[in-house]
Amino acid sequence: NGTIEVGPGPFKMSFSSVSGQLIRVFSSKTGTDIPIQQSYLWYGSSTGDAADAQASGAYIFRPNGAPPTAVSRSVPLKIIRGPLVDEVHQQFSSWIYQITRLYKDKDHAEIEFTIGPIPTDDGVGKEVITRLTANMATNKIFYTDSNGRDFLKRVRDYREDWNLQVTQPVAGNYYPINLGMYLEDGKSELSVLVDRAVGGSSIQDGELEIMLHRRLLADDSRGVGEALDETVCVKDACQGLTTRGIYYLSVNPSGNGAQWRRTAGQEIYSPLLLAFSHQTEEVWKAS
Amino acid sequence: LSTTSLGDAMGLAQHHDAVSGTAKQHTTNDYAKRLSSGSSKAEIVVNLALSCLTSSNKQCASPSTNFTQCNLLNISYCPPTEDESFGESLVLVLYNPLGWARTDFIRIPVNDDQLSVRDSGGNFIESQLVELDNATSNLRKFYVEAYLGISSKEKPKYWLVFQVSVPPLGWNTYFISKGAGADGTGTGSKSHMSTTATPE
Repeated sequence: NGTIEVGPGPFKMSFSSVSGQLIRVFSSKTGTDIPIQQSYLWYGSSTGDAADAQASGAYIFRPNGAPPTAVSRSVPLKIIRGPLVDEVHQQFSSWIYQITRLYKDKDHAEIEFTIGPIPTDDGVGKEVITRLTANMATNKIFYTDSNGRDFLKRVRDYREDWNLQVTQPVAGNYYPINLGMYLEDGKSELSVLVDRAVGGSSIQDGELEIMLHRRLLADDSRGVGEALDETVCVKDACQGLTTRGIYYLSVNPSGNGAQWRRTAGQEIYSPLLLAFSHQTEEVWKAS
Repeated sequence: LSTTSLGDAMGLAQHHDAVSGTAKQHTTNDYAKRLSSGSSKAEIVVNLALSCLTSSNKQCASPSTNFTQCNLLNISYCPPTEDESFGESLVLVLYNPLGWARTDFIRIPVNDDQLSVRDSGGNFIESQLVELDNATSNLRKFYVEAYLGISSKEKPKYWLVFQVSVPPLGWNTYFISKGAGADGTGTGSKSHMSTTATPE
């Protein structure tokens, strides 16, 4: 029926075989089923304008006011299946590659992103996000961690302790993410955990976005004195950085996601340590 | 042998410019270099500690086991597992730094599709081979040369995936050896090759 279901265990995802896009995420273990779309977009970085000379830079996130540009509307799929893990490989563009992994006994999906080098030959600095869009009535509310600890309630365009004048509708609603963020609509929770510090927000109800990579062309005049435009070179050939990381996605009934966020969060932060040795089993056991 | 230089590098990296990424490039390079150097030294300490921990000789005066770790596993660079001549058997020791028992999935890059995995009791466990994707091989080729200054040898062909369990604040051993096919041939092997589909 135009959809492809993946996942060898109770946690599954459906993708459109036409557009290649994620359609829904469901867990037969918890009975949660949420229609979700996932996409990559980039904000064009401001280099300053007549009203305000402030440019986006290392300290300052200031998009140029235009809506973020979607990297692609449809994406080719490659599905790899097996008894332990199913993988969905997607090339969103020449510089964005993603592998979604669903393991047999896991309550989440593992999404590995590879982003870069971000092209800047059009003269535009770019701040790349991934956006999850779910049909959830979240009433401007989302939750982000506080330095890896308790998740705190955030309300878009609102601060409890002062009268907020919104001048930056996107950047002004961004929060630092060290552990993760989630949405809740009274019925279900959509949670994301990260393996590194990122920025994140919910710019529209039911939507969750995290910023994964930035490459900028202007200095923000806050002291660093350089544009955020690091390169890496092999011999004399230099290119912008490529970032590779993982974020983790889970769905739970409302009020039940904390258990996963706390335990999986610890396991992401403290992974198993692997050490290899060339020995035969017999020699190893003898010693 | 100490972890002091990693501690020092971590200390320097608490500067607000290091935490937020607002240092000048040459300063960022210095933070990275110190962290890398400290991490390499700490790795030697951890390898020695593991060798003592897993040895029946508790005096641990001259550990008999040499361990290596793979810090570029995310781009599929792991010399001990890629080497086709890794001999009769490769020993993998896993340490769990958390206070609860864990099961997890391990992925290591390999060149051989005739491998099987056994647990510490010698029982074959289920494993799956996944073909390495081009994005990872390209990343590996570029960054191994950029970071290590060496031309990467031929890429590994597969990820070998298997499930492990490790006790709280403890360790477990797994053995990876040749001689059993991914098609399930070989006595007791539970190795599987993934199937691939590319919908139009």
